Amino acid sequence: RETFVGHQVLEIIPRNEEQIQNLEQLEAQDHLEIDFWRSPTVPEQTVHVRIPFSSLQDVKIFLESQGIAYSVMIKDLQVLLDEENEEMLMNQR
Amino acid sequence: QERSSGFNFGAYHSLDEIFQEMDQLAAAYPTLVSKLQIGSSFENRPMNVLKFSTGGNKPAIWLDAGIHSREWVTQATALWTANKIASDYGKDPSITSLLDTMDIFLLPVTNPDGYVFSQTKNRMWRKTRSKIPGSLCFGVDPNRNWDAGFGGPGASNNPCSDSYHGPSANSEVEVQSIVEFIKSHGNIKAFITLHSYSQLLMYPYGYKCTKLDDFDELNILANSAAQALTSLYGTNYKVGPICSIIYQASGGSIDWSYDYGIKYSFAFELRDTGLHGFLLPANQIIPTAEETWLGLKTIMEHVRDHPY
Repeated sequence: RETFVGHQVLEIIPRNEEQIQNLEQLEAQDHLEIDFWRSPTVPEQTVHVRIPFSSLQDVKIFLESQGIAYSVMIKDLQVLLDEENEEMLMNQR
Repeated sequence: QERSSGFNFGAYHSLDEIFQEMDQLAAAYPTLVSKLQIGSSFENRPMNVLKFSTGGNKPAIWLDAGIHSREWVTQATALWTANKIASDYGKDPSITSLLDTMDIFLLPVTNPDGYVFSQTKNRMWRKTRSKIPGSLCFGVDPNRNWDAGFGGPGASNNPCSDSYHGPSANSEVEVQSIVEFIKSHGNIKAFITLHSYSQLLMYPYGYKCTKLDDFDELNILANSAAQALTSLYGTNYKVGPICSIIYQASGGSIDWSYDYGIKYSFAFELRDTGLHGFLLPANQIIPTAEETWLGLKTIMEHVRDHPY
C-alpha cells in the first residue's frame, strides 16, 4: 500500500495570468509528481495541489521565487488517511 | 435475500458491499429496480447499473458516479440516491410521476478497478488500471478518454500523468461500455455525471470555449438546480460551462453526450472544500447526498416536463 507520509496539500492563490502560467509550467514537471486537486484557472481562484515530501522544497522555493502566495492546507496527508482508515474499520465493525 | 435495513448509507463501503447492496435494492423493489451488467472493467469487474423502471420502453435518464475513483463520497452519494429513488416511488408524487414517464439508469461505481485500487493500494488513485503499452505507468483518466475533442487542451499525453487521455478515444473499456450502452438504448434524454471536489454544477463545453446552442436553457436549469441544492444546508455552488468555470479540458463525458444529441448533459462536483482533500468525513455523506438529490430532482423534473 502506497503511503503519503509527509505529503502536503498547498492552497495557492495566483494573482495574475503570469502566475497561472507559472503554475501550469509547474504542473508539466513530471519528475515532481505533483497532483493538482484543483487546477489553476483564473486569477484569485484557489488552487489545491498535493506535493510529495521529496518535492516539497523544490515547489516551495519555486513558488516563493515567483512571488506566488500559498499556505499549507493539509500538513501531512497520511495523518488524515490514517484517521479515515480508522473510521472505516470502526464502521465495518 | 435478507432486506438491507441494516445497511449504513452514512459510511464508506468496499466494492463488494456496494454490489451486495445493489442486489438487495433489486430484491427489495422487484417491480421497480433491476440490476444489469453493461460490461466489465479492465480487471474484469462488473459494470453494474441499477435500472429504475415501471415498465415499457420509456425515454431515460442516465446517471453515473465516481469515474475518478478516489472521490468516495460520490459513490456513496449514488448509493444513497438509489435507495431514495426506490423508496420514494409511490410516496413522493414528483418521483412517482417521473418514473411513470421515464426510466432511470444509475451506475454507482463507474471505475470499479480504480475504486478497489484506491481502497487497497493508493488512496489518491483517480485513473483506470489499464496497462499502457510501452510505459511503466498504468491507467488512463477516464474523463479525458471520451470522443469529444479527444487529445486536445486540458489532457495529458504522458501515461504517467493523472490526466492522461489514453492511446485513443474510448480506449478504456469502462468508457466504451457506457458509450455502447447509451447508443444501443437509443432514447437517453439526460446524461448526468457525479464527481466530487469544489462544488460545481457544469454543462458543456469543456473541450472548447464556445457557447453551446442550448446555453440559455441549460444555464437557467443549472442555476435552479444549484439553488435547490443550496437551500438545504447552504452549500455554495458555482454554475457554468466547464471551460469557463474550471478550465479547458478535452475528452470529457458530458461533452460527448451533448454532441451525441443528449441535450440535458450535466456534471456535478459534489461537496468537498479541499480541507479534507478526497477524504470527506463520513458524517458528511448523507448531507451531501441529501442536498445533491434536490439538485438532481430539479434537473430530472425539467427533463420529464420538456420532452424533445
